[in-house]
Amino acid sequence: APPSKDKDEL
Amino acid sequence: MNIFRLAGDLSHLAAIIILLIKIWKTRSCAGISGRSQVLFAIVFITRYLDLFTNFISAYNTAMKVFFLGSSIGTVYLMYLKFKATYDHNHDTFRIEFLLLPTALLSLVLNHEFSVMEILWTFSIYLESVAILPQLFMVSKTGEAESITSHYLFALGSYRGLYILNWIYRYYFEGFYDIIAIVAGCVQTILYCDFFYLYITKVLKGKKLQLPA
Repeated sequence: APPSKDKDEL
Repeated sequence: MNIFRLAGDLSHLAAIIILLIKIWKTRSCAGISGRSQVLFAIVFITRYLDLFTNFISAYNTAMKVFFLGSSIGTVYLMYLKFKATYDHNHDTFRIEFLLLPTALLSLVLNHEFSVMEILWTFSIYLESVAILPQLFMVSKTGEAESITSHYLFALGSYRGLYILNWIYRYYFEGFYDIIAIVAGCVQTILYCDFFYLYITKVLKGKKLQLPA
């Protein structure tokens, strides 16, 4: 799966 | 959120707190690279621009605020408050050799050609090499205080734990971000020789001494 847009990592 | 990412974030938090304790208690930033701290401040500023526009969770916001505040605060302590103790002579790594290539690479290799995405990508690439001035300084001085080596161990471990987080997310969530993964691997690999010295020397109570 392509990287999701919402950057939930710090 | 998973245990690896939480452990990584806490390790990162611990590293920053150890550094602040070292500077505040010894009232000195001897042995610490101000240039690396400037790069870390740039990393957080360019990565957390969405602090006010994109709310993820209280934890996420709190950590971003802490990382931003502490990195800018550390630069302040080093270049202003404890300026007299800053070791200019050994902190000489040319950071333009890190800023320019990572900036160019973020313009070429990114997920989306938008301002926020390019700044995020730049921040990821820069973070992977931001420790180089510090490692260079330790190699030049040939040694590091034990508290500084604990700081470096915690800082290096944080992205190593993130790699485990990415493996976990790939298998359990089908999520992966190749840019963060490659940069994270480069970042962790840069610490390898330090990790070896830390485990073989510092943990045995010896001082971290690099072979001259």
